[in-house]
Amino acid sequence: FSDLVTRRIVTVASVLMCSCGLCFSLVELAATSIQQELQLRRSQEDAWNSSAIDLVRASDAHCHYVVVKLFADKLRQVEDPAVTSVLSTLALLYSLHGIASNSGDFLKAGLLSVPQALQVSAHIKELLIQLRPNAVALVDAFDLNDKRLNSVLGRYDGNVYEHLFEWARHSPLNASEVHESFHKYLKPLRSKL
Amino acid sequence: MNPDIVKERQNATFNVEKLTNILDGSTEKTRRRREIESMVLNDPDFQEQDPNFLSRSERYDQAVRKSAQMILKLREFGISDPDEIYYYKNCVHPDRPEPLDLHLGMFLPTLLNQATPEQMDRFFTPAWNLQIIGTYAQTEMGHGTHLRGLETTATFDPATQEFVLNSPTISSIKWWPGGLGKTSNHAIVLAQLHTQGNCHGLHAFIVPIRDMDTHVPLPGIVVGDIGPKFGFSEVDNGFLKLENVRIPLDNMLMKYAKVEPDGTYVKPPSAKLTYGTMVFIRSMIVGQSALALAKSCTIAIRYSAVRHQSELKPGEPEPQILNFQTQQHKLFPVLATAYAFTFVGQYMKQTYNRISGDIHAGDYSGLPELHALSAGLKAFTTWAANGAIEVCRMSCGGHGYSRSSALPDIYVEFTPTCTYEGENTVMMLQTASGPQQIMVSGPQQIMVSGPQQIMVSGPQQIMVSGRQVNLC
Repeated sequence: FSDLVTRRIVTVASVLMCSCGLCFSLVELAATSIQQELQLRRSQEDAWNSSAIDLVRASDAHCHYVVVKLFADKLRQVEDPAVTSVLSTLALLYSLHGIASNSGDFLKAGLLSVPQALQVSAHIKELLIQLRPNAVALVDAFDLNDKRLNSVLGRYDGNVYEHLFEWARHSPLNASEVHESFHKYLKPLRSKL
Repeated sequence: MNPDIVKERQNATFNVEKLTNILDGSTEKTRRRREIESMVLNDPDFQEQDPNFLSRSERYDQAVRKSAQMILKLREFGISDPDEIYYYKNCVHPDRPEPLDLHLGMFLPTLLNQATPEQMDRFFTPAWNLQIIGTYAQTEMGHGTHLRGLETTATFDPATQEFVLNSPTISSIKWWPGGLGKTSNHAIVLAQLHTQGNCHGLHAFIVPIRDMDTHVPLPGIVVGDIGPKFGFSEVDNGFLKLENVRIPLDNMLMKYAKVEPDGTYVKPPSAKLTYGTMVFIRSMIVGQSALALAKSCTIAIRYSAVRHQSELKPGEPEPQILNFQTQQHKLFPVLATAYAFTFVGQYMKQTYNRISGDIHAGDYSGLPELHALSAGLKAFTTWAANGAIEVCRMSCGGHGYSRSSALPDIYVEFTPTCTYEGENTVMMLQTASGPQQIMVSGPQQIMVSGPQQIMVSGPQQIMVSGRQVNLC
């Protein structure tokens, strides 16, 4: 994987291998921790508790691997080339973003060097540029009806500001021009000052 | 139509409809989903007042009204496919929980999965017709994810052929079940079974809690609403204290474990079967993570295409904020995650259906795998989605803070998934200690803590007892 990063020909499959490598590394780390705790004559339960942070990280890395793998599997099922292309970009972004967000673990595991970690960040920037023209179409594909989305900002027609103003006018505080609190509190207060 | 967003759509390099079909599963599923959405969204009976401007009691009241209408319409239109019911419900209560959620999502499925044929005859039809409105009372005030620690007791009395249910301590009061406070008249109560002087662990019991005509709480039942929460304003999450409540022998769900009239206990084929409903919900939560993310990034990305702010080049007009690299860096990974989780949700649903089919056929071998997988992926996806919704809100600046954006509501309605049906850290530890627990002792050598032997055959696959399986 690290060689591919250096040559900037990273694919979802290669990232998948790398994520798998991190799983092994973190499971090994957790196992080592448990063994070390046991050597200190602690009970299995105490050793487990003392290694819980490592175990959670191992599970987390494992789940990330599963997600990348399922995304990669899905790509193989898509027949339309244009859709495959944009989904591949998303899959690569997802998987590389996972590496960038946990780069410390990849560095510690020896799966990446510092220059290669920087290459990953550069690659992510390229993917952002590639995705930019399709961003709105990609969210349109979720096909969330306006009534179901119920968001002024997320309207399909993009007419945000008109509806933001209209929505605010429905606020119960606008039911009357002068709110009763003015007569109850502020006006009497004024007369006392 | 806003000209910026028109231009964005013209720039797309793929056919949006084809991708929608992939997300739905097929062209036909897209068509049917839209048909159902249209039925609900154009139905005047489902018109509502904007809940943002209502009190909690008004929100609950409005939700009950709509739920009642929903049940009638589902019957009227003959909608019975689970996916279609899910679409329908999500349109009636746009991705908000509602008072009958636990009746439909946990009470009925638990009956289907754990009741004997005789119990089905007795309980299912009344429950289907909402004469019985049920919930699923598992969590206690002092006990959550660690189910063996639950304190509620069900002690069998052979003399009367009844179970006596008790909440022996304050911390044992059932706490949080949706619909328990005011809506339900029955609850499936998870309690420690005691018979012939022995405790046999957690089992499920159908407990009447309110009179089916008057809806008044029954003797020995102390029930009510737990008060306002972080979101979930439409739902009456409740408390339940049981004081020597007697229920007949056949109110224990006995498809698997049994208690004979003389008090003899018959073990289930797998202890995990008791928690099957929770596994079902965990499996479905993965898809909910995807939906929450899809909604959040739809809002944030469309708004970012419309919003102009600052300047990139001196003297030029304010650019769309989606053109700023920082905005892309916030939102595009969220978009990618929404797609990733959608596909994981599809996989989880298929896996659940496959393994639950095996269980119904008497094959329980997939149950531990399902437990470990659903626990880990539930935790992983909800943690990620929870953080990502907040990223979307922040990326909408001041307007993201307004309830009109829907982002605050998405956040508060989604956040509880990180704790309910298993607190996430505990879920991750369960995955780590699951049946496939793997310990690496060298770069090529793997040992398991169980009886199975594992050999590495490739970076993605391992051999377990001669059978090739995915690493997961």
